[in-house]
Amino acid sequence: LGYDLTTLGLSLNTQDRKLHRSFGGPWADSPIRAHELDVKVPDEYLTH
Amino acid sequence: PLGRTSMTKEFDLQLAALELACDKATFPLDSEKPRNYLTKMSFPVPSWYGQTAPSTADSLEYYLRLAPDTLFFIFYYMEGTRAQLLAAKALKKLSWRFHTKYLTWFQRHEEPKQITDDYEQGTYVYFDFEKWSQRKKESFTFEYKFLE
Amino acid sequence: YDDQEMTAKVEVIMREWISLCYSPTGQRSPQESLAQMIQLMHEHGVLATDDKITQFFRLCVENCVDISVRVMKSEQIANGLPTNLIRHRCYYTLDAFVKLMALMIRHSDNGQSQNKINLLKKLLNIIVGVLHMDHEVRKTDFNAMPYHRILISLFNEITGPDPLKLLEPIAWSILEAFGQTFFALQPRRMPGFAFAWLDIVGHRNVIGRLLANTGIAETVDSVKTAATYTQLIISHLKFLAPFLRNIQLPKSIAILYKGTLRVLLVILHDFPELLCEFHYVICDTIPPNCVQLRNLILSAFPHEMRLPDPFALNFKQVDTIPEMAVEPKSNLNMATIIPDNIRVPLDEYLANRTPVDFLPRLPTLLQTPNQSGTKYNTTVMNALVLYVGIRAIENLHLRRQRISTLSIAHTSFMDIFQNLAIQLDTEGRYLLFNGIANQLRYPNAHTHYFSCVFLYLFKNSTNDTIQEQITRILFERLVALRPHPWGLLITFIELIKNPTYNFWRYEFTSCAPEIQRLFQNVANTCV
Repeated sequence: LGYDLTTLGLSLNTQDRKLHRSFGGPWADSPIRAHELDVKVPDEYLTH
Repeated sequence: PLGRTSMTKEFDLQLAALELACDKATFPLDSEKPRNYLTKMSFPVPSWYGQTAPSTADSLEYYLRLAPDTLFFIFYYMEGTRAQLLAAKALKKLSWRFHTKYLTWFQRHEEPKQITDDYEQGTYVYFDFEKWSQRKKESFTFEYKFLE
Repeated sequence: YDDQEMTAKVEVIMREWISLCYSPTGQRSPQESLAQMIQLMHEHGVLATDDKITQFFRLCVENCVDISVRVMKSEQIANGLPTNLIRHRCYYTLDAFVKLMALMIRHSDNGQSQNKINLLKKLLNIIVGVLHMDHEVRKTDFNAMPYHRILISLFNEITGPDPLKLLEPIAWSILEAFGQTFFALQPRRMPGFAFAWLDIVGHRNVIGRLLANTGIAETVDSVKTAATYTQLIISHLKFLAPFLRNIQLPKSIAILYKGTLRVLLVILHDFPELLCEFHYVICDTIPPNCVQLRNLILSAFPHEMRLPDPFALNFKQVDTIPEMAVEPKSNLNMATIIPDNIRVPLDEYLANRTPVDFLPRLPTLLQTPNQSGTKYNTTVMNALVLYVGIRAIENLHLRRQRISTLSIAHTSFMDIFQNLAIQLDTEGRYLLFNGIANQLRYPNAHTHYFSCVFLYLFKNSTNDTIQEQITRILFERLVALRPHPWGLLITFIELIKNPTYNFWRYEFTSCAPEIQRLFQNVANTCV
């Protein structure tokens, strides 16, 4: 039942308490990257 | 010293249902907002391609080191994401200004010839996202009501 | 039964809504589109009565699910299409339906917040009902995806940023309604939905809004939302427990367990106070053999606390750490966690050391005839340990004494631990020492007291079996992969470093070459 918890794709050494903001979910092997993370942007930025 | 617990029929049924569900496991996109122009689907790329972003990638400092064209790509092709926000912040720090009517980034080429409360006029460089290149525009009036 | 007429109306209205919702006007002015849809619904009479509304939305959910299941089935047939393309076609319908529900909740009966929350609860109940029926009826054919997407998208829509503050007055009611929905869908009830469920509960937005007060949760009392989230985690661990207890790890359980570790690691990193505060109830759910999982929970310490380096201290210094005299924050009502048939005579004994036959009877009182796989009631055992410890600390404070291996000796409280250690059999002692070791956490009065209990029992037991079993309990937690609780480290280091305990004299430390090597390795690491 032992896992090396440092190999689960979470950067556990970051100081800020924001790991959950880029957490890809229980099955993700790496955090969500900035270009995948939907955030609220000004309407004018929705150029498409 | 505890030994095993006896598995009840209920546990067996739960495990059977779980095994079935495992084959239809969730798909990363199932819980993500759809994005038509830049889907988040991951493609199997050769292992020697960078598989993960540099750990400092999610910071303004990192974006400030990118070339403006890279920032423009991120801004126009990663709409609605944290990357777009960071790219916009970096462009502003590099003294680009976003025109909310033309949806284009402008940068003063020289001191404007005229500045009033409502606009400034002069020669600018702007990024033409259709031709994907920076171009000069002379005697352009940048109305402040369109300055983001 | 469903009348065909209503089914037909649902299809007309859904088709109309989907084309409107994705149109430019629909994107630009959703409220106008909503008004058009409400008008259309009224014309079809689907909002005429409460029952009609329920039937309409139930059929909408079934309709969306059927479309998705059919499209995904086509994926299996026309295998060539990449999954995400097929998925996008499913999302197209599901997201439109979610948008309709979200707009109706957000804009129904302006100002009447109660109507908004009533509508949300009705819709969530309908989704749970259809999902449950589907899960029970379709069985092998059950597909979680449509419900998964509907629930997480509705959660994101409704609990997301609320610039107009439309939902702020009912923010807690909204989060509570979703918490109850996720609890109703917990894996013990719907194992076929377990992966989707953990994906939802472990979603960054669910964690953020229930634990970091983001989105509409800005003004919500985080004590309530943390309790809601903890209840979900506990329900999930109760589902996993029997399989983990028997180390029965088929692929599905292994994947689910690994996903659970990821979610708990994020909680440990960002919200350690939750694990600090609820460690007792969470550890009570974790099977005794899940050493690493339990260590993960017990390793949590308050964010603002700086842990002293356990390797740089000796126990005298440990005694002087200020936090070691401070009771940890907890919301447990200790009086209720022990059954009265034990607590009443226990209180009597702790106060007056009478009746004298209480101690000999105690092991029997801790047994449970019906719990399969173990003859002891671990929940009561854990509760007894914590209860006696808390009362002992209170007593020391009353006598203005510091916690130490001396001050805890020769007290009615220590009688309990000493007598149980002697009277219990191997299994019982294992559970007793587990209950004590579960209190070895970050610097606080419980860690201090129970560390002294272990050291005292080790030093004053005449029977090597007790020393060996204490060592086993500590050792199995130390050889597990990281993380390790601070209190565990300082206790073991003291045991092997301080000659008072004569640790290396005991035969069991050299009972086999590999054990001897292992002890030496751990000792070298610790010392």
